[in-house]
Amino acid sequence: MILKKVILSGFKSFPDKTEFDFDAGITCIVGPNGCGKSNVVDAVKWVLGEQSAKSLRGDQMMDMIFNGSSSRKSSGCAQVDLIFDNSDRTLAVEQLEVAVSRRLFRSGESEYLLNLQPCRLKDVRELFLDTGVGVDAYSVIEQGRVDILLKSNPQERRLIFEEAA
Amino acid sequence: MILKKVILSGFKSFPDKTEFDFDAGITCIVGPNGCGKSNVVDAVKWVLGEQSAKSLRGDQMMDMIFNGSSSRKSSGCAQVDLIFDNSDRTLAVEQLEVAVSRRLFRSGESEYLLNLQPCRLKDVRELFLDTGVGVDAYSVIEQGRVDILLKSNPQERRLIFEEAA
Amino acid sequence: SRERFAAIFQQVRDHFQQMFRKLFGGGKADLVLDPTCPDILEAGIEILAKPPGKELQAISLMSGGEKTMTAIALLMSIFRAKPSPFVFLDEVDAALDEANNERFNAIVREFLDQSQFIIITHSKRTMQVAGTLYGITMQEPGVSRRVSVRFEQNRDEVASAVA
Amino acid sequence: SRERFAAIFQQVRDHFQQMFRKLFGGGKADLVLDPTCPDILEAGIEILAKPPGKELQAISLMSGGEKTMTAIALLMSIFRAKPSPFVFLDEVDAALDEANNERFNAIVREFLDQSQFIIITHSKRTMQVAGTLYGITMQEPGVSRRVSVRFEQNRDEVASAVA
Ligand SMILES: Nc1ncnc2c1ncn2[C@@H]1O[C@H](COP(=O)(O)OP(=O)(O)OP(=O)(O)O)[C@@H](O)[C@H]1O
Ligand SMILES: Nc1ncnc2c1ncn2[C@@H]1O[C@H](COP(=O)(O)OP(=O)(O)OP(=O)(O)O)[C@@H](O)[C@H]1O
Ligand SMILES: [Mg+2]
Ligand SMILES: [Mg+2]
Repeated sequence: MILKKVILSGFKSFPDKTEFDFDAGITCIVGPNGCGKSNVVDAVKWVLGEQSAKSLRGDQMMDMIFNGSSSRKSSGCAQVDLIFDNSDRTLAVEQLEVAVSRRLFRSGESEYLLNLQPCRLKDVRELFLDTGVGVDAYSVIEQGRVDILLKSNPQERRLIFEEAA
Repeated sequence: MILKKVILSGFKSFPDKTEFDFDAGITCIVGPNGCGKSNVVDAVKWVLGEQSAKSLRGDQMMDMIFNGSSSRKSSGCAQVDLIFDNSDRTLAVEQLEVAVSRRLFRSGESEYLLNLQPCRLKDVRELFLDTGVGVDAYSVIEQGRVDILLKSNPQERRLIFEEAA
Repeated sequence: SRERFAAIFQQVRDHFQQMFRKLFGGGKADLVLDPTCPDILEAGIEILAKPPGKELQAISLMSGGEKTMTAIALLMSIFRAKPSPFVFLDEVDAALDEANNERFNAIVREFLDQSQFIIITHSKRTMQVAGTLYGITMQEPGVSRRVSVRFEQNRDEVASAVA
Repeated sequence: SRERFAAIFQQVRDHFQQMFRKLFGGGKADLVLDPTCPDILEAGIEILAKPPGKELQAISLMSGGEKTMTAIALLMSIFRAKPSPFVFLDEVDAALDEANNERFNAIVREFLDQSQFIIITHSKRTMQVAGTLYGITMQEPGVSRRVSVRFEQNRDEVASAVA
């Protein structure tokens, strides 16, 4: 399975639909402080089902929607899509290309989508079961958090370890 | 008042007596990971009366004494000296040069010294009262701790603020 | 189940012992289940790490860069036992000196057989190993935009343009 | 005492509003005592920060580098109100891009009238403003030694020797 694309629309500092294409190798994302790099990481966590706004650096989930700037009004909706190449059938579905999406509206209404079909978070979790992808896996190491396993006490460390393994 | 020198002997990774001379401007300390730069910062906190081994990255105060290496036996004693130029009489003592020292022996015996005379921690604290020097002042910002004021909650922040101000 | 946990733990432990030595050029490290706890599903996990030439001490006494390298060794060991198809790393190289930054780059390359890596960094050294480089800019206040660059052409250009 | 705390708080607050604008090239920041608390000696301290062009949001949403710059602004404001004769800064520039690293260097220079600065860094940019540069090496395993260098002669030498 290959992660082909991450698409952000109205998510945090990305009011305009923005696509990042990834290949099989190493992709680096660079830019000045505050330009939005970590927001892309938050977007990936969010679309994979992150439930804690705090873990996305916000106070409430509404903080994920573009809040406006001196030159733009705020967005009405935040959406993130992950597009996977599933030709090796890692994901137990028919399609060779799988899109996982999450939307949140100002009204508070929120939904998950699998190939544009509304689904539940439960379905997203089941899709990724045992693939090494998910909010509890080690696939996302946030800024300042690389040594979290070292800083934890033996019991916390064990819980983190269990979740991933 | 000018901090002229910091001297480490047997403190953490400095088994040999090592002096750092400072002038009135900016001094940078550089070197590879693990070479001992932050240990110099720990030394300054320690000699100013830091009571918490944890705040010096250790489990117990004994961790401050050079513990040996593949090429050296451990030290029997750790000592740090701060030498001040007191020509502007910021410190309420006679001397134009003031030395503040702290020693810790493997036996657990420990002492503070003011110009080579044993004294109590209380005397060191009184010497620096209202000079902006001390463990509770903002004069030492440890690695990874610059944003401690931002990360704290409003009440913690207030306590930190009060200590320093 | 107990067997499953024990199996994965042992794999991660074996990898960690080797990975640490590889990243530190020697020394010794281990992962240990709390021996005082009878049930391995309850036992806390202890990390022991001894950089080359140094004595074994509490990991709290290690330097910022040494902790990052130890954490990377542990992370990569978990990946070997339980691969992730993609990995996002956000400024994990912040505390590393140039030599360790190179070792980090080298270990990431070794894992390309099992994972894609998306690395956020300010380090020009880390940027060197990227096959693809994306810049993000905020020309319009508060609005992020992506600038994409194929590395072979203008690596230094985008690196300086976005720094 | 209440008056003393209120006086220092107000000084730090005034400095912070200006210092933030200086370090961010605009925007708006404030320090606020919890208005719901009747006794100012009990009130918690809130930090508000709005970088230029962006909306006011919780400081948690700021980026790593923006948080460091905000923290530096607050720290320097406390120094203006209550100077320290010397300041040790250990790798405070770790999260900063090159432009912010320059601004940090510039603000440190402005405070030389009231303090000596001893700065630990891996950043070649920060090293540029040092009047004196000390290197620490561990040629002998586990044993730290100081290498001193007068900057004017061999700045680049020691910077590369110890990196
Ligand atoms: N909902 C939102 N609406 C608009 N802007 C937002 C929103 N959430 C976060 N931001 C902005 O995004 C910026 C932070 O972006 P991010 O953390 O991705 O920066 P970064 O590129 O990682 O920077 P650094 O190099 O300092 O880590 C902040 O300035 C913040 O104000
Ligand atoms: N009591 C001790 N005896 C011997 N060595 C010690 C002692 N305490 C700490 N050390 C060693 O000091 C080293 C850490 O030094 P320090 O934290 O100063 O590094 P650093 O130069 O700041 O590196 P970095 O750039 O990674 O932050 C560790 O390798 C640790 O093993
Ligand atoms: Mg970031
Ligand atoms: Mg350090």
